[in-house]
Amino acid sequence: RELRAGDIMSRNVITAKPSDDIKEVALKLVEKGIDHLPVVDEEGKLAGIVTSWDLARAIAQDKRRLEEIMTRRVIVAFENESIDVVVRRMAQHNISGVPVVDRMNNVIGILTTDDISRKIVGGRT
Amino acid sequence: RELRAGDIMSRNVITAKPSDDIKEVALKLVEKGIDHLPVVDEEGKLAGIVTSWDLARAIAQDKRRLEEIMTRRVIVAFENESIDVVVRRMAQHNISGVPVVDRMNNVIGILTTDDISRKIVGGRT
Ligand SMILES: C[S@@+](CC[C@H](N)C(=O)[O-])C[C@H]1O[C@@H](n2cnc3c(N)ncnc32)[C@H](O)[C@@H]1O
Ligand SMILES: C[S@@+](CC[C@H](N)C(=O)[O-])C[C@H]1O[C@@H](n2cnc3c(N)ncnc32)[C@H](O)[C@@H]1O
Repeated sequence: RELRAGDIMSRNVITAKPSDDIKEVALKLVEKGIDHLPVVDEEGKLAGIVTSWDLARAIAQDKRRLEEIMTRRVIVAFENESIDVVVRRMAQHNISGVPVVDRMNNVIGILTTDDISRKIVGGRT
Repeated sequence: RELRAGDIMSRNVITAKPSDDIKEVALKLVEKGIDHLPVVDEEGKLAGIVTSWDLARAIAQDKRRLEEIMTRRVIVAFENESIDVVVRRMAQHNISGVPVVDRMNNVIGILTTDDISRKIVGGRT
């Protein structure tokens, strides 16, 4: 059967809060060796996303606060969506990761092109 | 037949020089919307790699020069290697891109997990 977002996503999601400062966000990415941090509010709902690329942009454009560099309109996936559909959505927006959310906008997973390339290649051998 | 690195890599490679400063590197990533910059020396040979994650690390650890944050021991691919082998190599090192080099250590392409996930998914439909 077809692979879906729920089959490949990581459920152990590292997130940031809108009030975090840039250095804390940077430290989190470095400690965990990751590139994508969904930003969640006090209710645990998705409020934005920040990636290592946004931190590069902070350097390029002398930004100092998380609200200045995070993306608020987040491209997401639902866990029952097929991987083909999700990959095409990521390609369209030139992004390499999507938070997976439920109907209540809670973050239940994260799915990146790293995960997808490994799964698809691993699956073929 | 099997997909090889040369089938999927981008040949139009944006690179950095070891003497570039961090802000120039950051500006390049932002202008081109990319995450990976092979670093090449004056002979055009591969000397290192710097990614948006390294720039996040510059913020986290207060580093200010490219030599302090670039990676000198680069994981590479050759254009005739199969994608399966290259993906496994990337997974092993937790990296999302590899420069493709020739036998003389010239950079002839770049291959990322974004490219791979798009190709493999695109190829299946
Ligand atoms: C155009 S992408 C290219 C660089 C890199 N591949 C990445 O995904 O961040 C960079 C921008 O996309 C944004 N971005 C990344 N993932 C996103 C997502 N799932 N939804 C909305 N924006 C996203 C980041 O916040 C950043 O501002
Ligand atoms: C462990 S990875 C994780 C974050 C991100 N996915 C990335 O690839 O940069 C981060 C480190 O890997 C290094 N790196 C990335 N691509 C590399 C490659 N092809 N060869 C060697 N090191 C690489 C970067 O310079 C950075 O210091």
